Amino acid sequence: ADELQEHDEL
Amino acid sequence: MNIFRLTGDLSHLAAIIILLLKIWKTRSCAGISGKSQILFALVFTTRYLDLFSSFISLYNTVMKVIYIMCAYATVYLIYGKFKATYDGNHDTFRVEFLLIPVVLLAVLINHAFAPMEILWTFSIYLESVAILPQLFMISKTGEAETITTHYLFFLGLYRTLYLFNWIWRFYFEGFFDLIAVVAGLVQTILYCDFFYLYITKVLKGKKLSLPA
Repeated sequence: ADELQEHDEL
Repeated sequence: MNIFRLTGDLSHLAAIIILLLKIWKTRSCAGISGKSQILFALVFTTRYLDLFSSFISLYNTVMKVIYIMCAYATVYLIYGKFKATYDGNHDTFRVEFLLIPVVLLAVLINHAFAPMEILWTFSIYLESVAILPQLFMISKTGEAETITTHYLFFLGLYRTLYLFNWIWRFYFEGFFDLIAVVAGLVQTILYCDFFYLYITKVLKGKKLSLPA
């Protein structure tokens, strides 16, 4: 799932 | 990056700076919930541990460092330098009633059962309720200094703008993170009552006092 990518939001 | 996320981050930064300046300039943290500020420091600490493990952008790194430094500076001012002005009698929200459910939720509902991911999930869930001690304190004192209402307005506005950021990212980038969106919705809903009072009273030059 794409949310597994690193969290790029603050 | 999109305009909603950028203005959201700037609104968040504005809130953090407003609070820090209010305490520093008035040399008083009257009406400020130290418990909420400790929870925010915890939110940033658990969310920004990736400062050491992954580099996303200069903006991302710089903002994270600023947020963490301001959060701890604020907690230090409240519980250290100006603790004589800390209104502990009204800052009585039982934060364990927030921390325990948030920890359980983070362990049960997350994107991956990995330490960093669970810490990130914990910080997302905690942030959505971290303002409750502050709102509770205002309901107990029955009023808030105008500068404090501006702090709360920008803090509430930031996550509201993030909701639009997620709509934007869903349509233009196919990005969607259910955990962040649901927690962000809860967080924003908690401000609705305050937003109403802020717009109908503070923006009309009146003092924010409860009951409305």
